[in-house]
Amino acid sequence: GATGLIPEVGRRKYSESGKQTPERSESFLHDFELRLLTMFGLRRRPTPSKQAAVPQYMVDLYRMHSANGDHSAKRPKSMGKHAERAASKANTIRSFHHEESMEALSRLKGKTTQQFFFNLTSIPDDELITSAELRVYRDQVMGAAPPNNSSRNSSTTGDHGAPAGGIHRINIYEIFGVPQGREPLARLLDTRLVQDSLSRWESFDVSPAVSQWTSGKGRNHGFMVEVHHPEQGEMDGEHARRRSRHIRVSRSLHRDQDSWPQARPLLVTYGHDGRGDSVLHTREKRQ
Amino acid sequence: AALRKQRRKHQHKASCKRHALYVDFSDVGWNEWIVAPPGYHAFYCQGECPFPLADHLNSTNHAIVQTLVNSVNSNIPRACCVPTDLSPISLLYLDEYEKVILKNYQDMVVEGCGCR
Repeated sequence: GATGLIPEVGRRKYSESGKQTPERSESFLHDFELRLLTMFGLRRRPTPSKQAAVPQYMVDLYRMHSANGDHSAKRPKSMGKHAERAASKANTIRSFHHEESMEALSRLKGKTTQQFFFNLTSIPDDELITSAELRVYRDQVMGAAPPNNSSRNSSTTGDHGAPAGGIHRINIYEIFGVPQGREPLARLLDTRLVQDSLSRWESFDVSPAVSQWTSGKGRNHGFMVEVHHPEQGEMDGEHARRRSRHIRVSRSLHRDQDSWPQARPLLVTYGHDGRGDSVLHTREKRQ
Repeated sequence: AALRKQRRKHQHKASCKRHALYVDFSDVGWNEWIVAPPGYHAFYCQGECPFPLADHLNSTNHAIVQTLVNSVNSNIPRACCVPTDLSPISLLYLDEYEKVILKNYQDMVVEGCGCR
């Protein structure tokens, strides 16, 4: 039963119905199961572990825009405009966490650099990726409770007494190659200066890179996120170190391990396999 | 009159129409990997298609008159009660690689039935 979609009970009931010989009913059930798996775009029955985390952002997207959602949830503030446009044209939205064993974090004075690799091989060949966003969580309050997509007012003074807010520049690069012992070859995809003091998700448009990787026109070497803390020159070491932890680009920078699954970087792709409507249903479309 | 009414009522009950069917994913054990919704109203079509001429015989007035003159070919199969209008649903689920996917699936809800 673990491998098939048809529950054991149903399977037995059909075989015992006497409508066909046992051999024929088994082959019929097998064909029907393959049909179901193909319909869902699956290769085998999913058996997710209890640890499998469902990003809150995906739950919000489902609530907000699916054909049968209740449309009650508001658009997450952190949803990039490009993502919303993309979702209105996509019939499949996928989310990915990066391979932690392949990350490379480096923290120099004034700059934190993190390399991510996302395994996108599960995207079927017939699915055209039209857009993608890389979401990074920025927590202004250290060790806070698990984040959700509504932004929180940071009423504290930021880092243990540091003035609230801070100015970071976040650059997102596509990595072309990693020459031995040298800086990776990379091109800038998106950049942003973040200066308010709210804890929130930042969404970056990485569509050009992801659509090349998934269409086979380019190799996936991953992304590089560079966080500049320009103000750090005047700060002392410990203060500067704590300030550079705001942008949650690595587990090592996130103290509360329980909330890490919801705070870790998330890559979301928007695609269409040519079958049917888009996921995003606006009220007018439904009517 | 009472008998005729009773017969018409019975015939009405058995004629082709849409019937309620709620698919509960936990019933079939799919709630392990489908995050939302917990289930959905799929509906299904069932019933007789008693029309003298099945819809698929192109029942225009001309065709009716011509058929009366030439009589109906009894070899033509009777019409079936099938969905005539379907709509999609979206599923949020974990695939076999534990990746989270929000996908729209076509033709999952029966909105209307007809004889074809």
